[in-house]
Amino acid sequence: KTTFEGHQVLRITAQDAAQINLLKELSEQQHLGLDLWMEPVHESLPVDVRVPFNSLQAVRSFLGYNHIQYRVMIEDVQDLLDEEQRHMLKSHV
Amino acid sequence: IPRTTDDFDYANYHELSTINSFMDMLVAENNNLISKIVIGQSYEGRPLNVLKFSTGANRPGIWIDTGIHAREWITPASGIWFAKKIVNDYGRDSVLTDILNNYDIFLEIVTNPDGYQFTHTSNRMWRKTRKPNPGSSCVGVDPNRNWDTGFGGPGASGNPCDETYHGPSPNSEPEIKAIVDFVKSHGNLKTFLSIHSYSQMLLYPYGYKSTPAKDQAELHELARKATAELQSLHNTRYTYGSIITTIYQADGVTIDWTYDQGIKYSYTFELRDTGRYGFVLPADQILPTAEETWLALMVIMEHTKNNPY
Repeated sequence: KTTFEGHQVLRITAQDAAQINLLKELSEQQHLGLDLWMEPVHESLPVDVRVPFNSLQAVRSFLGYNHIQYRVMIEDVQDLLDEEQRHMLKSHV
Repeated sequence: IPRTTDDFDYANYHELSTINSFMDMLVAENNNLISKIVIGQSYEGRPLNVLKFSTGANRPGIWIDTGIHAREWITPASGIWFAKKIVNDYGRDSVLTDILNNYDIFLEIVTNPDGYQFTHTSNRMWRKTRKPNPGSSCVGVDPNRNWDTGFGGPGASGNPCDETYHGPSPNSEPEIKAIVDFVKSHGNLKTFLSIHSYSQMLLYPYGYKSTPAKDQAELHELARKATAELQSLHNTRYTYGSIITTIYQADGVTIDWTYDQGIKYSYTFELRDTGRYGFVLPADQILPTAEETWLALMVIMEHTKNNPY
């Protein structure tokens, strides 16, 4: 079963078209294993991306280096999934 | 195990078998109003069940589907609630009664059952179908890029490992082919509503080109009314517009195909992300999401009834 320990979801707010282009470049880095929940399209729309634990450092560095604002929307995806599972089991019981 | 659909837990997420049992129960309780149609089989052989709400023969139809992207659990959860809502309101709510006295409603609650099952057993974040791709270790196709309008354009991926992989050919996925065959054989659908999550948007064609749809003005105004009604319940703010102008170019998407088949009122919903949990929206969000979405669905369905074409 695929688990998501340490995966975080970042909500990224681009300030201009140049930052959107940088985020598009980032999203094309296959080795990072990013899962874009909301893709970089326009600075008026946020970008939500699930970042595997092993890629967190690289992604955060990239965002920091390029002065792209972000915040952590979900600290640990697996925690939420475990909570969801507990909730479902409880309801079944 | 609930004995009737009155006892069903609408405020929780459920596995596929439970949803199928719910549908059978609802049909059994309301066999004068609802029948279950199996429009095909998924790649892994699961039935593609559609609930048909009908009060007479040879009616035009309204289609609603939920759960085409497997991980968007909030959508089948809302679909279950819609089904019960239709039963509860028929004969009580004059607008819905009037709609159902003139139109059939078709509701496919789990449009991608293989994917849904996979999210419950193997990978909660799975989005695509589960058909293997020859020559690739990556499985599945994005069912919202597999339709035969703008298929294979730049607003989809040709890489089987990508989340937006369009598949080897239009309608290559049996889950899509089944709907295509149904739409063509029915021949008289007037509204097609495909429900996704999240990001709070109501979108109309086109996704594959920037040329406005010929009914753009009407579709835009109806979207405005529908989202205003939706917002009136819990102040959930939606944006609306054509896919390509509101989000991005998307090729081979459901509603571009249905619109070009002549189904004027073709819309895609992206449900709420209040709480900002994305695809792991807490179960306590199910009822508010379904309730507010229903208001928008009613606006579109009523408009369909009042504006025959």
